[in-house]
Amino acid sequence: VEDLTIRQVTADNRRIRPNLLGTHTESKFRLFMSDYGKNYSTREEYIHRLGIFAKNVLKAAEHQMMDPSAVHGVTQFSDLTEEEFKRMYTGVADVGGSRGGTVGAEAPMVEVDG
Amino acid sequence: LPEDFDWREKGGVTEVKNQGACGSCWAFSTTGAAEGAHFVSTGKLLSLSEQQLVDCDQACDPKDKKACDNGCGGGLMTNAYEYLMEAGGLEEERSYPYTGKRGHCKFDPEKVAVRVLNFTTIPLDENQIAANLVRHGPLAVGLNAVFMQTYIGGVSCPLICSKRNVNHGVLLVGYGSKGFSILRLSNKPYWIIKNSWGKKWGENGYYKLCRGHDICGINSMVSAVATQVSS
Repeated sequence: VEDLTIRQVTADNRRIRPNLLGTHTESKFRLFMSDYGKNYSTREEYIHRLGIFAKNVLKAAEHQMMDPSAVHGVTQFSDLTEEEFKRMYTGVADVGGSRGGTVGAEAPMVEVDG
Repeated sequence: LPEDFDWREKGGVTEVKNQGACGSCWAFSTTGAAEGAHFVSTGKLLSLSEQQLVDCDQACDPKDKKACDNGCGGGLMTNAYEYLMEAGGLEEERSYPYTGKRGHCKFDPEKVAVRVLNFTTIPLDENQIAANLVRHGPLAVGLNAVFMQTYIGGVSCPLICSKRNVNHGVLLVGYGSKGFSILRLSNKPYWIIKNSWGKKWGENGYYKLCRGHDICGINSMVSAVATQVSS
């Protein structure tokens, strides 16, 4: 019997999104998989990554608007969340906005005028 | 300063590498700077080992003991220079090849190809960065990589990109004076940046970023290294 007191009403990122299946987005996703040699072990994972891919297509469009002199679109990272992308493909340790390195090791100023 | 400058044209930059699914960008940025410095001092281009840094380097920042080099878990280029000065130097890529996973340290001091003598951070000024680039060779830099997840090509000049969240280590190899910006309807100067996500990413593995506005924190973590040939 369903518990009517506690019921999830928020979006679940891992929830299956059958509404994307058979859409143009899925066709683009299949092309992306073939271009970058991507494979997903389960149907659930496939649908999960498809959902992320759809969000990243929107993100690329936002980036295109904010950065019009560059070209943004589908890349090898289009099936990753921003958190996954940062964790797996970046990697500069957080130094809280400071520069890192030994105190006093800054290069002397070079004459650049003219 | 020359109007345009590119260390690739002078033979000072190795092929674009691929860090894989491993947060080791800091190691690639470090080896890139050491490869360039070695080229400037000897005229010879060697591909150096990131895996040595991933496996062996656990140096910590002198000002922040929590910011330590930690293989695929991240690190800092300045920490890596400190490690290299202490360890004796870097092996070549071919003697200590990249695997993309942290393993046991197999560093052999007898195989050192390049020694690190010293390093320096560069002042937060784009002309100083350009002057040091020309004088010392490619520079290790950090930036905020948020726009790089979707970048395909062109000169990236985002209207808003936080300078604070510097999270990716790359290599500054040159600059250009005329990259066309549609939004600003003019030619804007840009940096040429070597990334470590393989040649299929960006412009054959390279990123062009607008110069002159400390975009994405590009000015905030810049360093140069001085090397010596191993005897």
